Amino acid sequence: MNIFRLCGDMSHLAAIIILLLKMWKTRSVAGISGKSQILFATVFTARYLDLFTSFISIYNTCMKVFFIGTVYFTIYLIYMKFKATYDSNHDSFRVEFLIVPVGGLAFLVNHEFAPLEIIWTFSIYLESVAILPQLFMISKTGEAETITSHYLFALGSYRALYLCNWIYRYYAEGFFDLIAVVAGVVQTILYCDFFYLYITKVMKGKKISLPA
Amino acid sequence: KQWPSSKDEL
Repeated sequence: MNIFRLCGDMSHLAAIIILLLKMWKTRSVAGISGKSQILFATVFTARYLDLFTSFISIYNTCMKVFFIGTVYFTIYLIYMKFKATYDSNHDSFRVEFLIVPVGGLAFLVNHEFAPLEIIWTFSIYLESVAILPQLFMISKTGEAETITSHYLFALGSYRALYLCNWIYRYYAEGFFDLIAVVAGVVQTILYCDFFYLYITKVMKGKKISLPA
Repeated sequence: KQWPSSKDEL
């Protein structure tokens, strides 16, 4: 464990807590993409299959349980409890255009052609594009609530911090995982446009409103 | 050299 990875995990934790607070306090899921949350649930389920078979640390297990638990709770809030406030018309990204290519790529490019390894690789590739339905929804509605912007900033920062973690691990431990790094770079690049808007607008107290 | 995969990460 290193400071970059710890900050990354804390940023990820903060993102999930911000999202839950937004939903619980406003009792609304307006502006939140249910499809992205379903993709995140798929990512965590696929990646944490070893939750019961390999123990790494209390921290690792607790975080995995928390991430899986909260993402399914988020889906429950979106599609059941606060269903009336879910904006399905704007949440129209065709996720099959993500899952099929990512699934195919996981079969072709992986560290080892073994079931658990391919599923892990699928979760890594899927995570890098899982935010697209959410960003697409914001571009369609033309704006994002400030709290949603904070959620996205924390979520984008988490993988950017993981990139720092991988740089550190390469020099400190000689550790390098090309698949995780490439997917992490793609994932972070997808947020760049949003990071620019967040820093130039939200930091100055304005709302993010894309030219519709 | 096959690098160890990042399974200890979240």
